[in-house]
Amino acid sequence: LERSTSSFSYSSYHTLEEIYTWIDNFVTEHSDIVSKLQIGHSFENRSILVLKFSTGGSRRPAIWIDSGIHSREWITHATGIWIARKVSMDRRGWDGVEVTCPALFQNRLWRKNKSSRPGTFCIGVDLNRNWKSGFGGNGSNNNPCSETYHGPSPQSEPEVAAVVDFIMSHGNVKALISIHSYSQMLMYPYGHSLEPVSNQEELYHLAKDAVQALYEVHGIEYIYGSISTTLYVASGITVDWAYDSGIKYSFSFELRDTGRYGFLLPATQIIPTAQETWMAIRTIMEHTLHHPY
Amino acid sequence: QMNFTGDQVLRILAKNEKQLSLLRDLEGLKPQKVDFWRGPARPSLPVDMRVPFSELKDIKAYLESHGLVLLDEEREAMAKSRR
Repeated sequence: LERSTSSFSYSSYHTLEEIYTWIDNFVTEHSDIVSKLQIGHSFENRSILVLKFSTGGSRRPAIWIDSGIHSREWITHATGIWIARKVSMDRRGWDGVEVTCPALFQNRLWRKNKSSRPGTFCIGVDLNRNWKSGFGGNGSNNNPCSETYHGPSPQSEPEVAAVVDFIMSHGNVKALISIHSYSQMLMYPYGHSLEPVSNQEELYHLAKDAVQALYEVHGIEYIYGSISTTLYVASGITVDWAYDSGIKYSFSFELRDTGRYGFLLPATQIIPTAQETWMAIRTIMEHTLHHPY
Repeated sequence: QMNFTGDQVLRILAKNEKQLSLLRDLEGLKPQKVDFWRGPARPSLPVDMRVPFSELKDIKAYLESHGLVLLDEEREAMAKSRR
C-alpha cells in the first residue's frame, strides 16, 4: 500500500481499495483543511466517505460535489480525486464536501448499486433515480432488471439516504454538483419535468459561462441546458431533489467523451478532463459565492 | 472479474419513436441481453448499447428484422476481415 499521496498516479484509474488508501493519506497530509467523514454504508456495507474541505467553523455555506454515483463512469472517480487535490492546493476559504462512491469489483461496467430483495431476480437500483423529486415518473423504470430501476420507494437505498441525511442535517448547502459521464453536457433541473425552474435564466447563463471556461482549457465542446430538454426526461434524480430542497445552484455534469470510447475513456484523458471540469466547477462555485441567498 | 472480450457497443440512430420503442423492448428482457450505455430517449439522440458477444447474432438479427441495419462501411469492413 502507498504510504503517501506523492506516489499516487492521478493519471490512472484506481480500485476502491487504492482510493480509500489515498483518502487516508490525503487527509493526513492536509489535516489542516481536510477531514474525512463517514456518512453511512452502502448496501454491501462499505463505508460511504465524504471529504470535507474547510478553514473552520461549523455549518458554513457549503458546496457539495459528488463524483461517481455510477460505478462504471470511471472518469468521474478519477476527476473527483484530482479535484480534491486541486482544492487542497488552492486553499480557498470555502467549505466543500466530496463523496466517493463504491466501485464494484467483478463487473466494472455496472451502473447500479448491488441491492437485492427477496423474490426479485435482478439486482441493483439506479442511485440517480431513487431520489424523492418526481420519483417513479417518466425516465425511470419499475422493472428491477432495468438499468434505470428506481427502487421500491424514494430513498430506499442506503447510499441515497445517507447523502440526503447528511445534506439536510448540514442545512447550509448552497450548491450541489453531481458528476457523471459520458456525453459532454452541463445541465440543471428539472429532469422529471419540462417545466422551467424559477431561476432558469440565471442557471442557463451560469451554465453557458461554465461551459465557456471549460472550453478554454482544451477546446472541448459541451452542450448545456435543462436535463429534460438537453438529454431526456429523467425522474427521481439527484439534482431535482437538491433544487426542490432549496439548493438553488444544482448542476449535473456528463464528462468526456461523446461516445468514441464512452465509459472506457483512455487514462491519458483523465488529467485533461479533470483540468477542464475544474474550471467549469470553479465558475459555478464563484457564482455561488458572489450570490449568497 | 467479468470478461467483456468480443462484446460490441453499437450506436443506433433511431428514425422515429417506433424504432425507439423496439429498443426499449430490449431493456425489458429477462435476463437482460443488452446493456444500455445511452438509453433510448428521443430520435435525435443516439442510443449506445453494449451487446455481449454471445448475444450479438440474435440482437443484430432482431435489429435488422425491424429495419435497423448496419452501416455499409461496417459491412465492408466485416467482409474484408472475413476475406
